[in-house]
Amino acid sequence: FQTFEGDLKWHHHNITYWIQNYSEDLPRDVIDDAFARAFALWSAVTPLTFTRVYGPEADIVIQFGVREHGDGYPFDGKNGLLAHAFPPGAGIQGDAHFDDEELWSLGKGVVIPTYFGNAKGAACHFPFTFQGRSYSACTTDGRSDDMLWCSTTADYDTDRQFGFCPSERLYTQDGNADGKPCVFPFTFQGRTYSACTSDGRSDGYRWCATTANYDQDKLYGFCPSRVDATVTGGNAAGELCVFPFTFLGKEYSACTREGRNDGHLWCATTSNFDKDKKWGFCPDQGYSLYLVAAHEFGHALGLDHTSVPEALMYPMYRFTEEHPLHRDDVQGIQHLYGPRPEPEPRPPTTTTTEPQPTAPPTVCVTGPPTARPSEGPTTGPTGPPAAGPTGPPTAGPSAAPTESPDPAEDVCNVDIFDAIAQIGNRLHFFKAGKYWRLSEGGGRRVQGPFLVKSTWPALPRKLDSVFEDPLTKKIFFFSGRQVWVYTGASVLGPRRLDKLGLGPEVAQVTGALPRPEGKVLLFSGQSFWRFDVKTQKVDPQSVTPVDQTFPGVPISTHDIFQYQEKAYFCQDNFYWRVSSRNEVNQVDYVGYVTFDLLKCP
Amino acid sequence: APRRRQPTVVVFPGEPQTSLTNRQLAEEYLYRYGYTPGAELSEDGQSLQRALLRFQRRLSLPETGELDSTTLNAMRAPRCGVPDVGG
Repeated sequence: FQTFEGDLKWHHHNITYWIQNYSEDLPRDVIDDAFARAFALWSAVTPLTFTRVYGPEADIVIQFGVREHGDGYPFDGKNGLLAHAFPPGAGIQGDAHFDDEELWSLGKGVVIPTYFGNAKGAACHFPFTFQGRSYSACTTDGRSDDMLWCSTTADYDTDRQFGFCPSERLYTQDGNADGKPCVFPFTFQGRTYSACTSDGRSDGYRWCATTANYDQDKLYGFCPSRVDATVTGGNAAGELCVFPFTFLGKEYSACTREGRNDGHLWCATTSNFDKDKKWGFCPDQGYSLYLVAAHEFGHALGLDHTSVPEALMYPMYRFTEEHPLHRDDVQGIQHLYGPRPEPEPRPPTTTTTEPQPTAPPTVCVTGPPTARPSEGPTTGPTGPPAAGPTGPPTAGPSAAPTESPDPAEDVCNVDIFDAIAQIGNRLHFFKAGKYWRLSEGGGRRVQGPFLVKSTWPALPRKLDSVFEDPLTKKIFFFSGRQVWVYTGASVLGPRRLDKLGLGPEVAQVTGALPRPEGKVLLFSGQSFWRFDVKTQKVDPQSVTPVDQTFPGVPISTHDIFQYQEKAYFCQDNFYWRVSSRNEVNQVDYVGYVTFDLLKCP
Repeated sequence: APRRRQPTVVVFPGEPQTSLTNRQLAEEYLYRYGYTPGAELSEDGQSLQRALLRFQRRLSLPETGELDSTTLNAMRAPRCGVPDVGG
């Protein structure tokens, strides 16, 4: 391994990072998760911790840019140079930049999340076969409603697993229309539009109106990018493939290598290449943002390039699904920061008179039902176009599915949950886009995992906290500085925390405790605020230190929730339970989430 | 069996036709990643050979001092922009 001259390193261990902007190639929560996992590689072998913040005060500022992007070290277009980073220090030092003319993926092709359909939000599988034909992008074939769909397995004809692709016909992003889909045609400055447009903007972003008349209603949203069919390079970069297209008199309904001797896949961006000669490269496997970020963060922590070809800090990109850190990488980073201190075993100290369970009860966690759902897909593409589609894709998110996507997943293997919440009298446990829930009544059997996206499609993969308002039954989901409010199947959001009156000093909401008369205590770090569900605003004067009102709970809790009238403060895999008598809060039990709540063996 | 049809290769508009010579690619690469102090290498070939050996040694490639295919492929591979040598 090599370090930078003078062993440049951080002289504090709680490192902060700011994701300054995003690439359009991946869903934002996938990008957030890729960066978090890349940091976790290094924190697993050092005393370092990485906390996400939302401003330039961060130690490591992460940004996507193209060509000259402000630091005097220009990127070079597609392939070649992928990213770079600066050694530890103030200002631009420690920052990591990623070339956004690359196709960022998880290393195995574009990541296209799906909505509705019957695949529980699973990502598209490219290429896939439908009616014997191969598709490398979403398609409207097989449907008469022009909705874009894809198969989530390699062969739709056999597996019949599908979902709808990100499309402005399903939803829009940001804007001021709360994610409502486009309305076509719409009027803008007196002109009629039947597709998204970048007219009226100088940043090139595609937008649409969510009513028929923008001039009158001023309601709009941004159109989701079509990563599966957006071309790079060529003479039409950023435009969409047009299928089918004619090339040398033949018709093509997918990207092709014909006409080239470098093996790159390309497509035309009009229906006739022979006439218009407009083309670009199709999405390929792309570069794993997770692996490239892990490498760049190695630089940002003080590692230079190594000569060991199998190591993460080797300068050339190499896709792998193995654990990316090589012994050489670990020796290098520990040369700078030392190893990760072993966590001393800390059985929870108890302040309760209740007898501690000598061994966790042996009630076993039931595995997911193995019976496959009998019914076929309820909506989505059926036979050839002539047969026309069945069921509109607007069918709202179905009830929680009865079959888990991966029977091998076991709730007892989860170390720390993202969020825990009582919803409809049942305790729900959220982790990385999946959730489990306790069954009703005795025995507290655990059901799941289920995919969050199947029940609440608009939500990101990583949640910080969740709560259900007991009066209105609205469910609030918090992730970073955003909040989503579900009322049944309809969703409001994402909205920024500013809308609730929580300023930029609140990086995330880590917990919530419902209170009488439609009030809720919202927690962040070592403080909490009183939130009014009806006005959806916090009382700015109500900010209170946690330990002033809840003495005896840990100060660094990652989740706080209410269950059966008691408050639970979670730290690592433990919880401190607080009961309230006559307005006095007292810790009455300290236990394990997995053993005491989930009854794991 | 049908005789394999010769693939039709088409000139695509907008595609940069002028590709660098291998030597130009090597000179630019070795300079960009810190193996040579100046962008131009002297014509005698000595400095190129020295720089190639440094590059091959640094990245555990076969040390030939030649601009062979292994070395050219390594120079064409996608990579990190941080120089291998120097600040």
